[in-house]
Order: sequence, then C-alpha cells, then structure tokens
Amino acid sequence: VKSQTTLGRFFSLP
Amino acid sequence: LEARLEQAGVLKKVVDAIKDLVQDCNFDCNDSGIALQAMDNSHVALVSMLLKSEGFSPYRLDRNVALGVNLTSLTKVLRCAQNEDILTLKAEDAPDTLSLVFENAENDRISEYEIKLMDIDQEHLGIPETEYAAAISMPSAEFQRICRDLNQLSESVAIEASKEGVKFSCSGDIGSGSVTLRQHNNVDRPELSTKIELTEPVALTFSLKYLVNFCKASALSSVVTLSLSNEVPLLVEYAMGSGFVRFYLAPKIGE
Repeated sequence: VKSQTTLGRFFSLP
Repeated sequence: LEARLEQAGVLKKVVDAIKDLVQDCNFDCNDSGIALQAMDNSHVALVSMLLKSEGFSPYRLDRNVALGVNLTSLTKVLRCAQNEDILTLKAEDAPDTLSLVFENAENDRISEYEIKLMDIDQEHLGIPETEYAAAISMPSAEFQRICRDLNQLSESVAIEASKEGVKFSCSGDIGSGSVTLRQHNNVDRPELSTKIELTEPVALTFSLKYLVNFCKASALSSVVTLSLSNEVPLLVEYAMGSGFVRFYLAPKIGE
C-alpha cells in the first residue's frame, strides 16, 4: 500500500 | 503596471489551466514578467507559472507588485474577452483593483473591466534544482488521453521509464490497464514525437486526480514534458512561446 506524500517533504519553506 | 498582451487567449488558457487547482493566488509582477506559485489546499500539487516580460508589448513596471487575485473572479472577467482580443493589464503601485482592457483587432471595440484585489499571504516553497533521471516529452493530447483513460479504472498510476519506453499502468476494482509508449521521431510533425531521455530507470506512483487536472493546460502547448526521479515530485511542464506552466506532484510512496 502506498500513501500520498505532501510537497513539504521535498521542497523547503524559505 | 501596464502590460499589453497581443492575444487575450493566452491568459485565458493559463487561468483555465490552474483555476481548479488553486483559488486565490498572487500574480507577482517584476522585471522578468508576471509569475505565480501556488499549492493546492492538500499541499500535494504545486503550480508555477511565468509569463515573461518579452511576451508583452509594452511591459512597463515602476516597482514590483503582487496582485492578489481570486481566480474565479478573474475567469468571469476573462470570459468577456475574445481569444483574439488585445489584452492590457493595469494596476497602480499599491493597488486595490486590477484593470483589464480588451480591444478587438479592428480597434473599434474597447471593453474595460476591474476586479477587486485581495491581500494574500502566500508562502513560496524553495524548489531545488534537480537533475532528473528521466525526461519524457510527448504530445500533450496523448498524455491527457492516457490520464483520463486510466482514471476510469483507478485512483493511481504507476509511471515506469526505462530504455524500452515509458509505461503507465494502473489497477482497480474492475481490473487493470496499461499504456506503453516507445520513443519515436516524427520528422514531419515534431510535436507528435515521443522522446525519452534517461540516465537511470525510474518507477513512481501518482494520484491520477491531480494529473487529470494538470492536463487542463493541454490547450497551452501541443507538447508536454514529464521529468521524473525516484522518490521526488514529478514535474509536468507546458512550455509557451514566452513562458511556461509547470506543475509539481508529490509521489505516493510505500511505507
């Protein structure tokens, strides 16, 4: 089973 | 700001492509042009758009300005423009409103609209420069058809790129399906070619709901480029004459 990740895991907040 | 666009249709298509993903967003106007970056509410997808200043004639800007726009409102006003109309965007230095002027090519009709702007506190994500393991360019209509077809069977699609080609596959309650594209070069109509650049094989899974949504940008470009690396977000890019619409989609990952 695969679960949906969010972009915050890969892209950084300034 | 005063920015004149030869074809209102360009902005109409851009807004159509993103309005179902994001509702309120800033159009950031600076010397390079008009840019937008926004995530959807779930923080799974992000759209990044640039209309380069060279695409406008003239493009005049006294100081950088962020135009906070509700895209539903903007869509309503843009419906009042013909695709072939000349569109001029105007805003003051600290604007409450954005003015849109549509003129037909014959220069005997001028329509003037204003929409109210809002303050939007938007966090911009830093998107790292990525050397993708695979870059696939294909007809945008083909990608749209694949996403719609597979979405009938499943919520998710596995995209596998290898030397043999790129395979889109899914499985759901009623069964399973897959589409495999091989690299081919159409000499007469290059926009119908499929190109696969690969440094290593890639296999990733994505939600089809978002991909189907991204495909609303197909009207912007006959070619779409998918850039993938294992365990990072997918980049889906529609290039325009002087600008782009890029979508990023976070993958589904096994625990």
